Amino acid sequence: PLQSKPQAVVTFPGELVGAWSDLELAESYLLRFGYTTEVEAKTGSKHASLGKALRKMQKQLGLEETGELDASTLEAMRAPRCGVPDQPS
Amino acid sequence: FLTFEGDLKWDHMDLTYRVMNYSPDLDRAVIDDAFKRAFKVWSDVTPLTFTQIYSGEADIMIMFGSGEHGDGYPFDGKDGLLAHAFPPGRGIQGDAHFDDDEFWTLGTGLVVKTRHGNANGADCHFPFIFEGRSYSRCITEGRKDGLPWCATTPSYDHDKKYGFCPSELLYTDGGNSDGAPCVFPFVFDGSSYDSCTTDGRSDGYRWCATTTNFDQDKKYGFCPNRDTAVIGGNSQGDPCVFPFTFLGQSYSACTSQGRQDGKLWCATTSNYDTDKKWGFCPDKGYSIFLVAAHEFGHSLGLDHSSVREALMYPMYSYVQDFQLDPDDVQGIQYLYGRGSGPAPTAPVPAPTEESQPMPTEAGSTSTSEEETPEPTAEPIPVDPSWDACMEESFDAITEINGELHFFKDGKYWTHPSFWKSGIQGAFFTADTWPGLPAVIDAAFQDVLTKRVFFFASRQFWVFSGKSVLGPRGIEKLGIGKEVTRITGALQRGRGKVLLFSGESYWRLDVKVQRVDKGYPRATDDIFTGVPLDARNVFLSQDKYHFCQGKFYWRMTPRYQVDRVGYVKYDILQCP
Repeated sequence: PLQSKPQAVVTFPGELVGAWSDLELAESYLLRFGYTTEVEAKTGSKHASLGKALRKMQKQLGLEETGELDASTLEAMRAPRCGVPDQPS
Repeated sequence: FLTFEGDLKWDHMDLTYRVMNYSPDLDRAVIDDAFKRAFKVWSDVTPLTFTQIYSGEADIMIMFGSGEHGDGYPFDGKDGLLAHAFPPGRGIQGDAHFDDDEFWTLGTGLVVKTRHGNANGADCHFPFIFEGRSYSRCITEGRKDGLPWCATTPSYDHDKKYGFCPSELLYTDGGNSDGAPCVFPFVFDGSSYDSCTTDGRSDGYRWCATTTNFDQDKKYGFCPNRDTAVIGGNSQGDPCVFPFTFLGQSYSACTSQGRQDGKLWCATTSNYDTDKKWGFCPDKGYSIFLVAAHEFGHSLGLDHSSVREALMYPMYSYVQDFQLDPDDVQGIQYLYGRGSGPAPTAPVPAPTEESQPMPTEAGSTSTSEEETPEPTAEPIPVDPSWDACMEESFDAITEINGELHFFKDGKYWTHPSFWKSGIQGAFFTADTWPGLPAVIDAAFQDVLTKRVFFFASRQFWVFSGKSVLGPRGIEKLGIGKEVTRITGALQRGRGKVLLFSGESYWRLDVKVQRVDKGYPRATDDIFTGVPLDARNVFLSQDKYHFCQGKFYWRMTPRYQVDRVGYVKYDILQCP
């Protein structure tokens, strides 16, 4: 059978080229909504502090507490939401 | 629930609010109404009152804005952050801001409120038929003046009902021209414009002059969004232009070509390949009512909740028949106390129906009526002498297919909730629901699937028509061994049903047939003022009924007891 024409993918003006990586999205989300602080993010092992912050977020939002950047956590981070932080900063 | 540190709250109950500006996505009246209902969510369960003012400083100042909008907490374009609000206090405290890069609707897509015509401001009905053709957007066909219009019923050809759609040719919002329409062309900064523009502004709002020369007259207004206005992209608010050319192909409708995320977009000039002007096509959008109700919770002192179904849960989800979750009610009443609903008193001998004051029906949540399948077979009356009015009490009471059912010792009677056709029966329970024991403790009909659940001691049955699943033990639902029987059930929408036993209740997820975590909870946490060990608990006409012996207590969806009376005389209407 004939191959259908390959789908063109266009970068539309005004849109970010190559949106954030999952990790960048997570770090920004956890910082913005109060699950971690700049200091915490910078000191100690990055993985441990990320895991701790993720666990805090997962607990607060009723997600499974894995401490990992799993699919449901990423989905939650991309969901439309209120801009007020979840943790008092 | 959580409050802000230090339990920040208002030091007065009579709060004021002011809407500083309006999103062009919705008619101003629709936005005002949504905000008013959003405040009513909270005033219904507290002593708080909210009054809209139109000038000066209000307690809660409300505004729409995009990106950085003056408070150092920038929004982020379409989707993502939708809005934010500040805890109670002076100045910016208590204020609520909404991201105008979002597409604001009532949650189910574009709302096009019409003006003029002969439909009294009704919304457009899409699709509608005009001269035999179907249209799903505002059209200018049939007119010479280019004013977009729509039908407000499915067929203009049949009903001749129509109104004009938002358009800068009809009116403008805000500015200093009292709603006058745009004049094209107009001169601004020495240049001629023949459409709305964002030139000269940093906030991205489209405007036009309402005279031929803005440089000279300084008269202007903001352009309302047309129904085909795009969201985001690089020409927010401009209408799609059909057909448009993209990669050499012609498109007469929105397309997701060229994108990997599947979002629909269109060009806002006739040729994307040369002009590169585009935006996203309208989708369901976000309910300004739901988001406002959440943000106003912050304005009153509530922080985010971790209860997923609560209004104060931080993520947006659209709910059709909105109801405050008990978690929200507990939170706001912790800060401001309860409303001024009537205090329950023990019943006194029932006066006659006429002399009884009608309770004020302070707005009831409407439930969507779905077609209910007919019951499979007409039950055969047993013996008319088995008169429901001779019974002192009933094993179970519930509403099935819109009719109240009263069960007792293997028999049941029906009493239509909406019309006064009187009691029907008695019928044999086993005829309609074969396999059930003579005595049952509780029953409820699942709103979505219309299945009927019956409970007797620690067993339950699920009927779909005449086919039955069960009996099964209630431990399968996750209810502990300490429960001897279920005494009642309240349907809560979104597939949830509260099951009562003793002084506690559980929340059952009907779909997975499992009770949610965090239960049981004490009945009087929420349902204050009703008997704690009620024998029958059921929902009828949007109100909760708690029965004990001959009496019942009726509670509104806002958890206020608004009536106490006799089951026999007031519900069954026995003589």
